[in-house]
Amino acid sequence: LPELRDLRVRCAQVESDVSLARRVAQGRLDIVGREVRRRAGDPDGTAVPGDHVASVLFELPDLMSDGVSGGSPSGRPVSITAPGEVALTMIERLDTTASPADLAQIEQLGVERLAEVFENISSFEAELSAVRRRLHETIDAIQAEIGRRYRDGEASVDSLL
Amino acid sequence: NQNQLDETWARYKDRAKQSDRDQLIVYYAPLVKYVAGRIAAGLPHNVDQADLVSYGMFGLIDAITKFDPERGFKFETYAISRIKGAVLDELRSIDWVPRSVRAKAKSVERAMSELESLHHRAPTDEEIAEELDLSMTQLNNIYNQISSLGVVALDEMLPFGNGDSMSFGDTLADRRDGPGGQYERVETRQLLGDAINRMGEREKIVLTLYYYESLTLSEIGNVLGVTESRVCQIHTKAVLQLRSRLQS
Ligand SMILES: Nc1nc2c(ncn2[C@@H]2O[C@@H]3COP(=O)(O)O[C@H]4[C@@H](O)[C@H](n5cnc6c(=O)[nH]c(N)nc65)O[C@@H]4COP(=O)(O)O[C@H]3[C@H]2O)c(=O)[nH]1
Ligand SMILES: Nc1nc2c(ncn2[C@@H]2O[C@@H]3COP(=O)(O)O[C@H]4[C@@H](O)[C@H](n5cnc6c(=O)[nH]c(N)nc65)O[C@@H]4COP(=O)(O)O[C@H]3[C@H]2O)c(=O)[nH]1
Repeated sequence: LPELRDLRVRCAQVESDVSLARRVAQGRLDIVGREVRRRAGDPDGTAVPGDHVASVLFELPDLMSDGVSGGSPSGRPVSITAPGEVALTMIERLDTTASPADLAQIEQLGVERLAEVFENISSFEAELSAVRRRLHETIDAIQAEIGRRYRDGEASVDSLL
Repeated sequence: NQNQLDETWARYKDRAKQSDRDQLIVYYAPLVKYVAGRIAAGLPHNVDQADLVSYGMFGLIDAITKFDPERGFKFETYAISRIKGAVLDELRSIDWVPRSVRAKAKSVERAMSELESLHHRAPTDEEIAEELDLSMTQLNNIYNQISSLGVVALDEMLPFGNGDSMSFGDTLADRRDGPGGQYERVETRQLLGDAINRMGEREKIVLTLYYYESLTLSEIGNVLGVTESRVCQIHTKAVLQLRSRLQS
């Protein structure tokens, strides 16, 4: 059991890091996506340039929230801890897809550059979500086994306490 | 692009121009998405996530203003803790827990601690209901109301947990945070462990599996052979009991 638990803790730490990087990727993707949608709905490009940062700042609370508060409550213990090496490395990778200037002046970005930024972040987010899904399967399998041992009396909470 | 990012930071620290600061805010805003998403997971669904993000943005702006890139630390680490602090501070100051529910929680805790000092053991639900002159159904309804507020409400009212912790689950998880918090955390875990140890069997199992084994309520349901919503009630009762014990 201690080995199982240790394995679970290590997987969970990686999962937490991947989830952080995933949320950062999604946040940036949604900022870029907003510009993509704006241009789609405004084919003559009559938007006022230079005002982009102010309007994005204004919209950030909506852009950065999950709209419908993230699905049914998961009954999962959630915590917010310091990012580990995995998270920081992935975020550094994400930083190479777009610079602060790219995002701040996104209304002036050329059509190809915008598509490239969107594509890069989108595929990185998909990659992170796929890794995260696999980690969830692993962690959930470990937790099911840990739970089984408690249920079948192979482990007791007294030894834990 | 990494250079552009470093340049933006250097320029901002040098000249403190609004335009550079705004660029950094937009660039790091997704950190607020992360924090707000996790805090929202422990709150009832009627809490507007956009509000949480707005509170968090203050923490982000504060972090950008205060961060010193020269010191070699990672901005993300510093920002996440400031954002979390800002959201929790604001939540506390707007006192978002409905008065009526807070009052019910208090009356249940009082009944628990009175029964405990009387019988020198953890009280049963029947005893608590009788003490409060309620039916079992009514007592369970109270547990349901309290748990529908989510874990942040429950744990948040714990007497230790530094102001920065959103739940004592946080406090326990923080043990990989390094030397600074280590001593406190060990002490806290022991305090907690002792208090949990003297509880009724089912409450003990739920608290231990949830906070020490990180199982979900539904997985704990499989262990106990009960529904997830039943585990939720037991969890609420157990945390209330923990509070009444730690406070006395
Ligand atoms: N309660 C809960 N449910 C979860 C969680 N993670 C995943 N799910 C569920 O699993 C579905 C697929 O997630 P995914 O493969 O990561 O695939 C996701 C992900 O790649 C992406 N995505 C999710 N959130 C965002 C976001 O805020 N911004 C952007 N740009 N993409 C997002 O969109 C895909 C579809 O998302 P959904 O329609 O929401 O559908 C999600 C959601 O129903 C979680 O932590 N808690
Ligand atoms: N072992 C395991 N762990 C899991 C699973 N699903 C999520 N987690 C982990 O548990 C945390 C909390 O999930 P939540 O309560 O659903 O709370 C989630 C959920 O409310 C929301 N969320 C995140 N991604 C999605 C998504 O794609 N779709 C929807 N609808 N909501 C999402 O944001 C909150 C925080 O998300 P994260 O920071 O990613 O943090 C997540 C993630 O690290 C799972 O199936 N197995």
